[in-house]
Amino acid sequence: MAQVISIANFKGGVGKTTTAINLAAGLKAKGKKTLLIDVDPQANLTQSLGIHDQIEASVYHVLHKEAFGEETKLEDVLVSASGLDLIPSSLELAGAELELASVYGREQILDQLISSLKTYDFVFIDCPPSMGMLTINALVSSDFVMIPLQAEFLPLKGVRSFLKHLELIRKLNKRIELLGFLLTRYDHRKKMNRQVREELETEFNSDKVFKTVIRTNIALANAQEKGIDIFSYDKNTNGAIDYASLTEEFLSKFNH
Amino acid sequence: MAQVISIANFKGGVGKTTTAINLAAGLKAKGKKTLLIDVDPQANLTQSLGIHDQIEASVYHVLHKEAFGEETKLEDVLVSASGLDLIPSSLELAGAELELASVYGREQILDQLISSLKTYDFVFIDCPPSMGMLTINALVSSDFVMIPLQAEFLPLKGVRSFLKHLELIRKLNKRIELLGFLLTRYDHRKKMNRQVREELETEFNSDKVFKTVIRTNIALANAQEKGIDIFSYDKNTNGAIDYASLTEEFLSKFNH
Ligand SMILES: Nc1ncnc2c1ncn2[C@@H]1O[C@H](COP(=O)(O)OP(=O)(O)OP(=O)(O)O)[C@@H](O)[C@H]1O
Ligand SMILES: Nc1ncnc2c1ncn2[C@@H]1O[C@H](COP(=O)(O)OP(=O)(O)OP(=O)(O)O)[C@@H](O)[C@H]1O
Ligand SMILES: [Mg+2]
Ligand SMILES: [Mg+2]
Repeated sequence: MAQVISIANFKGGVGKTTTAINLAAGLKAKGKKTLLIDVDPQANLTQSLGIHDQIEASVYHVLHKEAFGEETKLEDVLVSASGLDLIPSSLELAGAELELASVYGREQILDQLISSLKTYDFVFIDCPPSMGMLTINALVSSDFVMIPLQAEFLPLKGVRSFLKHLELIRKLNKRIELLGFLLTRYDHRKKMNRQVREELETEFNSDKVFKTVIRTNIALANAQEKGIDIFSYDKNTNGAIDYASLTEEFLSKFNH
Repeated sequence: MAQVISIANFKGGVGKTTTAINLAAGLKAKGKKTLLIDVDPQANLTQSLGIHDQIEASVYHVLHKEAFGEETKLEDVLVSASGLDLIPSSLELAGAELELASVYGREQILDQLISSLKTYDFVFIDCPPSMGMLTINALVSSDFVMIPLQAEFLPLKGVRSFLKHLELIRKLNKRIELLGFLLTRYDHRKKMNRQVREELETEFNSDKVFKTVIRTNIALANAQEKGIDIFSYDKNTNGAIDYASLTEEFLSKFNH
């Protein structure tokens, strides 16, 4: 049975999509079978893996069929993109927020679909920057949640209210646990970055804050433009070094 | 009659809130009367002006009353925060997306409320990173939209789909116009930044891209932590210099 991990934070632009791609690629290099699911209507994860045309069959179509009782499964829309297994998103997903709002069991639609996935070690769900039906569906289907954030004032504020929402989600999914906070665009020379890191470690207990931090590195954006992960782009960049070290630390949390 | 400007982009973390505060502060220094409205449930604008306690009366309460036919106006919840006039947000706003979804005329609730504001030169609306009911209400009530973005691959992709949505909004608000794209965290030494800037200027016509770019400057985050604008924090930072130049360029678009 796969371990399902949501990569979520309703604060925008903190590196959710960048982390999903590069952690999945790092795990693949370690021989683990990983699946990426893009539930962001922006479809940034799908685009960052080189898929730019309008997708005919995406996670939207599967969610919609499941919500209205038609026979369907996630594997129906599975694609291989830059060597990674992906359930792609599409712009129709923006309509799903309102469409799903009145469906019976609206928070558990994705959970029904994910429980039938047997062949993966890890499933990562890339969430949009909001706490709507799509993020709720992701959290309800997850064993863990990973929260990327920039070590700055506003993102730190957002995390506390995100965790309050997570407590409410526990009513629908008792098993969800915080896997950890991942600091992105981190510069140890900046006092604010160091202060926020210390604050997180004191407030939430240091084993909930990944020791690996991701430094600012434009190569991460360059790789996304080319539609590939950072290791395929250039193994010698800070981005590749940091995400390789994150992969090690991630696996150590699962005793692999 | 005030000029109403939405600061919007459904891509997250691009500097919407940072721009709203510092442009409003820049205009105030030039003697203009400006109002800020925070329609992001994250309430980052409200927090960045030093308001951290749970707000009793926020934009949520006014939108809710207006939607259900009770007498109300935005001035009822107006506060002065760090010298700026603000209609604050609160976490209840997260529920507004679903609550407003079934209300008659759900896209025009904010527009009804804004048209009675007479005393301001400029009203800025800080939007959340999504294209839900709150952003739609902001765009329907606006004369202009300003789109901050980082000059990178994913944010550029997001802009094209944002503009498609804007075309749909025009059905509800014929007057809305693109005031311009504002490049944030810009570094002219990075090839990708220069390329994206050129692409924008070619694709959308160069008068739609602000000549002023905002450089990466941690002082902008420091100022938010202290709950003040960048000019009050330190006039000699790159952030203050860039936002002062943006203020000049902004005013030149309105022949002031
Ligand atoms: N460590 C980093 N260094 C430099 N750039 C980065 C880094 N991480 C992410 N980026 C860039 O910053 C932007 C935002 O990152 P990303 O899209 O992964 O964030 P997100 O949290 O998924 O955003 P959203 O909230 O919109 O979904 C992208 O253009 C990405 O290429
Ligand atoms: N030019 C800049 N240089 C350095 N840091 C910046 C700059 N602009 C914004 N920031 C910081 O980046 C983070 C994101 O900025 P901000 O919150 O303004 O973006 P946003 O688009 O409003 O985000 P959201 O989509 O979550 O509403 C904040 O921590 C802010 O302090
Ligand atoms: Mg993303
Ligand atoms: Mg914001």
